[in-house]
Amino acid sequence: MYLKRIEICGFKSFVDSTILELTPGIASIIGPNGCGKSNVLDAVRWVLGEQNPRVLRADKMADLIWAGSSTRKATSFAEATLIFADCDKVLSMDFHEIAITRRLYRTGESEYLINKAVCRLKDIESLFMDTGLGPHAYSIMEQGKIDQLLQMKPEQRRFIFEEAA
Amino acid sequence: MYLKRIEICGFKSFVDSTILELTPGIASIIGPNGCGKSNVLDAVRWVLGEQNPRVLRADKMADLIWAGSSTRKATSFAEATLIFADCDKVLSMDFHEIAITRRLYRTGESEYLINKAVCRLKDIESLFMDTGLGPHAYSIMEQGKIDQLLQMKPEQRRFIFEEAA
Amino acid sequence: TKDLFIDTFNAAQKNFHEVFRHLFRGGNAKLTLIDEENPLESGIDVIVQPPGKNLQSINLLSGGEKALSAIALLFSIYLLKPSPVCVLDEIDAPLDDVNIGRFTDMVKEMVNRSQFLVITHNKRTMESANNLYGVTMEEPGVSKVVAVRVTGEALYDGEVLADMN
Amino acid sequence: TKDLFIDTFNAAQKNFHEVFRHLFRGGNAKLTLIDEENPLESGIDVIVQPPGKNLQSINLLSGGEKALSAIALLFSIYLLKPSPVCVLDEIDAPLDDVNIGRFTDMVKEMVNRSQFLVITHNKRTMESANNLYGVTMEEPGVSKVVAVRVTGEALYDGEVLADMN
Ligand SMILES: Nc1ncnc2c1ncn2[C@@H]1O[C@H](COP(=O)(O)OP(=O)(O)OP(=O)(O)O)[C@@H](O)[C@H]1O
Ligand SMILES: Nc1ncnc2c1ncn2[C@@H]1O[C@H](COP(=O)(O)OP(=O)(O)OP(=O)(O)O)[C@@H](O)[C@H]1O
Ligand SMILES: [Mg+2]
Ligand SMILES: [Mg+2]
Repeated sequence: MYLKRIEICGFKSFVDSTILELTPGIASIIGPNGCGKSNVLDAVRWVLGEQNPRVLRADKMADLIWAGSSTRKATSFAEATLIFADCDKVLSMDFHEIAITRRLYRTGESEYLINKAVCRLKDIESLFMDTGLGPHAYSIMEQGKIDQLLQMKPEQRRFIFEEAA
Repeated sequence: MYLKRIEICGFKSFVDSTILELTPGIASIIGPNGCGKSNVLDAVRWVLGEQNPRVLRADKMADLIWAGSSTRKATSFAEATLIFADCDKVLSMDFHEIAITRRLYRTGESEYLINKAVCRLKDIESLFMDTGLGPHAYSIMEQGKIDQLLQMKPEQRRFIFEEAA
Repeated sequence: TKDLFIDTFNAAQKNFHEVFRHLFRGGNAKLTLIDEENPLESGIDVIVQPPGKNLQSINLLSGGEKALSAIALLFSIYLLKPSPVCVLDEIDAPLDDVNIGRFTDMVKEMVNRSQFLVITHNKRTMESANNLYGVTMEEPGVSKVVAVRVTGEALYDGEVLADMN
Repeated sequence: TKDLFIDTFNAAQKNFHEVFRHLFRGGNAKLTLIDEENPLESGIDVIVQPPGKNLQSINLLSGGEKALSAIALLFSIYLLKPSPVCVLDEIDAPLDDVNIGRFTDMVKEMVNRSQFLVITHNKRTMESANNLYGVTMEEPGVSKVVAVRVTGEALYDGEVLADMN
């Protein structure tokens, strides 16, 4: 299974609909400071079900929606989609390709979709159960946070192992 | 005033007597991971009077003494010297050049010297008062710690300003 | 359950020892249960010794040695249950060129198990990728993605890449 | 004393605004007293807005934007009472090439007031130095210093520098 496409629209600095077409292997994301690279990682984590805005560097969920700039007004919602391919035997649903979408409105309403069908956050979480993927799996290492693996208290480190078990 | 020479012997990874001859201007210290660059910064801070081993990444002061390796035995003391030049009007003592030495023995004994004359830590601290130099002045920015300036609580940030005042 | 945790811990311990020695080209590393009598409650400690160096507290390690040790730990846990997608955000920042080479070589060894998205500013890390995605911000605050394919020499002649950096 | 602190704070505030705009080539930044009624007790807050971007919480800034803002704050405090020697350990790690240029240009502007010791892995930062000092570790665990003078093109042909990296 691999991530075939990431679509981001209205999420953080990606005000315009943006697409990354990916292939198996190693993809490197590059660009100047502040251009939006870590925001892509945040979008991936967010679609996978991250519920704590602070993990996404925001004070509250609404801060994830394009806030406007000197040339553009704020938008009313943020949306991101992850499309996985070759997922027949890996995920708990029986599809060759699967698209997961999360949408958040400024009103606070949230929507989750699997292959364009509305579902609950729970469904997305159980989809990825046991794959090692998820907002709190060890598969996403955010900027500046790797030192914590060594600095954390032994008790906290235990949680990470329990999750991997 | 400028730092003309740093001499390190037995301090952390500098088991052999090591000398850096410096000039005014910008000096860049380079080398592979783990070769000893930050240890030079620690030596500077230590001679200026740092009393908290944790700031120097050590659990206790004795950890600052060369601990031995697969090819060398541990030593019984650590020593470092800073030689400042053109310091006539800057420091509170009337010398053109001044050498400050700190020595630590495994027994726990410490020695401080100004121009080879034994003195107390207090004398070294008052020498640098009001120059902006010292282990806790803002003139030494240790690896990985610059983020804290922005992340620290507003009350903690106040201390830094009080020190600069 | 107790057995599941103990099996996971033992596997992680074995991985960590091997991955560390692979990334450091030698040395020693272990994970230990602080309270062996009580594995279900015990915290997990990390002990690390780069090749040729004395065994000391983790705090005395250099910035780069800590980062590479943390990467070894991350990969050890990841190898227990490789997630289909792994996102790494600038974890190469404190590494020197030699260590970046060792890190990217290891990512290439794991690419048959997972797809890697690596965010970086480092040219050597970029060279290890199959595909490059440049994120730009021409209009203030607005992120845009440009796919930049790796084609050997063209990589550094690419106008987009010149703009990237 | 109250006046000394208020004068220091006002001067730092002015510095921060100017240094930030200089390093970011625009934008806005201020230091504020959280409790203006009570300046002797009040914490100090930092507000930052890179050019063209919306004013948002500091947490939403990128790793490089936070690092450059912290550098601006460090330099603002430093400028209040420039210390004769300033030691910076790898503070350029999260910066892209353009920002490293802006950072090193600013260090060059301050070199008449202080001597700078800059520890780095970055080639562009090395090029900004008057003198280079290479630290090596041929014998395991033993640090040794080699002075490597900057002489234009020779910098990258130097055998020592090849060994450095
Ligand atoms: N809701 C939002 N609306 C508009 N812009 C936003 C929003 N949230 C975050 N941003 C902007 O996104 C930028 C940060 O992007 P990001 O962290 O992805 O940068 P980066 O490419 O990772 O940079 P670096 O190399 O410095 O780590 C910030 O400048 C921030 O102001
Ligand atoms: N008392 C000691 N005896 C022997 N070696 C020591 C002692 N204290 C520290 N060291 C060694 O010094 C090394 C760290 O050096 P230092 O932090 O200066 O590296 P560095 O050049 O800054 O590397 P990096 O680029 O990764 O930051 C560690 O490997 C540590 O084991
Ligand atoms: Mg980033
Ligand atoms: Mg270091």
